[in-house]
Amino acid sequence: KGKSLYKIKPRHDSGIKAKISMKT
Amino acid sequence: AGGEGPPEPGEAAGAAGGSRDALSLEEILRLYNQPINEEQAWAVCYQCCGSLRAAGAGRQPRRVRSAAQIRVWRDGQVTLAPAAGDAGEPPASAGKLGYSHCTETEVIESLGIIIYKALDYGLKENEERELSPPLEQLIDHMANTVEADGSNDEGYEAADEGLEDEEDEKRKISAIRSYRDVMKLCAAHLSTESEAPNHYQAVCRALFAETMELHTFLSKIK
Repeated sequence: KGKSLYKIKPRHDSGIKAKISMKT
Repeated sequence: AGGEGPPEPGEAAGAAGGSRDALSLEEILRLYNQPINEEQAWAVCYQCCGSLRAAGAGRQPRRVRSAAQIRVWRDGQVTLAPAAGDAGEPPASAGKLGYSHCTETEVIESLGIIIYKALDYGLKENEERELSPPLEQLIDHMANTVEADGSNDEGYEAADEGLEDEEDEKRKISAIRSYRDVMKLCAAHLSTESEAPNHYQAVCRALFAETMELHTFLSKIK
């Protein structure tokens, strides 16, 4: 409890991380 | 806020060392040194939009510039504090996120970005967290990044594009235009939508309480 469990994948050019990065 | 070094909760609520009533999201991230989990992201979105909505038209909406502005209160409320420098005109170098006065959708956009960053906290540039599709959709729509990928954006809004069962219907997201739209989507994430206010408040209350426990523990170790 309280521990974040999540999967990590390689960043993708069309992924949400890239899209968010373009916004900032 | 935003500095380097060990976390020192106390600045946000102006109660250094004493009992705290609020922690900033930035303090929470730094104390745990890990991202928030998905349920906390849903809860912070819901609670923050609730307080922004309650603040109403009387307040000039402002973009969220950093996690330091998002305050999680002891009772589970989440509010937005003005960014440093927001009292006056935005500095010329403020950039895209720096304008003080903006529309509701722009506040939502900035909130979506900050929530995503809180989910992404500590990850390397070449790494990406795998989010559950509903949360990714929420952030995509909040941050207004749906069109940017060139994919089938219309699918969310069109009612006649093969969304058949109830789950799909529930996930169908039309454009987010208001705090209420965000809250409705967050509520739809739960099995019983009517439980959203109590549930999300409890999640944020627990986030505050657990972070304070950790802070107390770390202070003793120190």
